Amino acid sequence: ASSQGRLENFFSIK
Amino acid sequence: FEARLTQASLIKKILEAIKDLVTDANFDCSPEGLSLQAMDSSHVSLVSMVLHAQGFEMFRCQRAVSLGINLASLTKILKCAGNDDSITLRADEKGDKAEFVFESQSQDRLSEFELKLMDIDSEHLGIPDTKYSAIVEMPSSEYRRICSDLGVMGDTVRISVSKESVKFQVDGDIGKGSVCLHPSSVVDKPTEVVKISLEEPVDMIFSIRYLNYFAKAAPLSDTVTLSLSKDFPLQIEFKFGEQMGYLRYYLAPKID
Repeated sequence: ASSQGRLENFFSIK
Repeated sequence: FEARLTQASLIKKILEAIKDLVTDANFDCSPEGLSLQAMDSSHVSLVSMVLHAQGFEMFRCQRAVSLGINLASLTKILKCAGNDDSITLRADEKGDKAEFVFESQSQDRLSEFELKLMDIDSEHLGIPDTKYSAIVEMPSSEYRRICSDLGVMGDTVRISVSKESVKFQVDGDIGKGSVCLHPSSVVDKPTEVVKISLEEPVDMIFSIRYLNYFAKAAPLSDTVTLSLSKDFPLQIEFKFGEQMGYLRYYLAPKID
């Protein structure tokens, strides 16, 4: 099974 | 801040393409143009829109200002604009309201609306410059059809890109299916072209529901560009013609 990633895991918060 | 666009249809289409994903958003006005960045409520996808100042018939912005807008309210106002109307947007420094003026091409009908603005605390994400492993350009109508066709079979789609093809695969409760596109060998119409630029093959899984949300942007552009790198969000770009701007979506991948 795969889990949905969240964007903060890839992009930094400005 | 004051800006005028010849065709209200552009703003109407942009709104249609983002309103199901984002409820409220800041429209950031600066001397460079009008931009918007917003995540959906579950922080899985992100919308990034840029309209360059030179794409407007008139654009004046002395100081950067953010217009916090409820997109459902804006949709109600834009319904009152004809597709061929020009649209003028105005906001003062207080930033508590925005004015919209719609004028028919023959200039014999003028309508004015005022929208109350809201304070929106939005987290801006820094999207790093990325050299993607695979870039696929395809007709946006084809993208929309694939997402809609495969969406009835399952919740996720596996996108596999090689030099020879891009393949969309779904595996659901009732069975499975796939659509495979090969790069066009004969170019009849530039808008029907499938192009693949590949650094290395990619094979990733994404939520179809979000890909279907992004397909609402298809009326904005004849072609769409999908950029993929392993373990990195998918970028989907719709360009509004030369020099005008773009609407980009980012979608976090499903991870094993």
